[in-house]
Amino acid sequence: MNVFRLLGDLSHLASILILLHKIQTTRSCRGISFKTQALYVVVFLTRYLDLFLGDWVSLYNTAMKLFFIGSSCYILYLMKLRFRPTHDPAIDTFRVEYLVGPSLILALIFNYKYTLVEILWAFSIYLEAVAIMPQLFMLQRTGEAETITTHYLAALGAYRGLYIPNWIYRYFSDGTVDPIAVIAGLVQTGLYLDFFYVYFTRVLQGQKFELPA
Amino acid sequence: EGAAATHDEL
Repeated sequence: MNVFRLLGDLSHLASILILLHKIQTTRSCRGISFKTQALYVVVFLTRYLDLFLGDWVSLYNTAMKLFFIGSSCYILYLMKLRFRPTHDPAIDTFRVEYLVGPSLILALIFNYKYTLVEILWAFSIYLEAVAIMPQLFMLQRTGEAETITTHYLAALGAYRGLYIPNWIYRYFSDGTVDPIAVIAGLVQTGLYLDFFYVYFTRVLQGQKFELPA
Repeated sequence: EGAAATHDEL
């Protein structure tokens, strides 16, 4: 554990709390992609299988994994049942099969070991890298977002960004590199660059998140 | 690393 990794995880935790706060206070999931949230449930369930099948890492690790599985399922419940009328499927139109299919194929080709757990782990890494795309696509389509939603996305992007110095640190401190996680992580962070540009130049200057027409 | 690295990251 190093400071980048810890800050990254805390940022991930914060992003979920911001999202829950947004849904609860506005009593609406407007502007949130159900598809992205559903993909995160798949990501967490396939990656954290090791909670039941793998080796014990730490209490921190287990508690965080349980939180991510629990909160992502709860968000789906809020979106699909509790605040269902506030979700508009007509603007959430990204085809998830274009993300799930290639992730599965990549996982079958590039994994660390030909076992079910390892293939699902690799799949979850590839899928997480692109799971934000339906959300970003929706943002692109509507051209605007509530400020709280942009804070959610910023925290989520920061989590991924912070994992990069964490890997650099780990390379120098214990000589380990996890190429699958690093390459997928770089792609994932790259997807946020456009968003961050608008976030820094507009939202943090007190303006509304609006994309140029 | 290589064969089945320990996945200690989240």
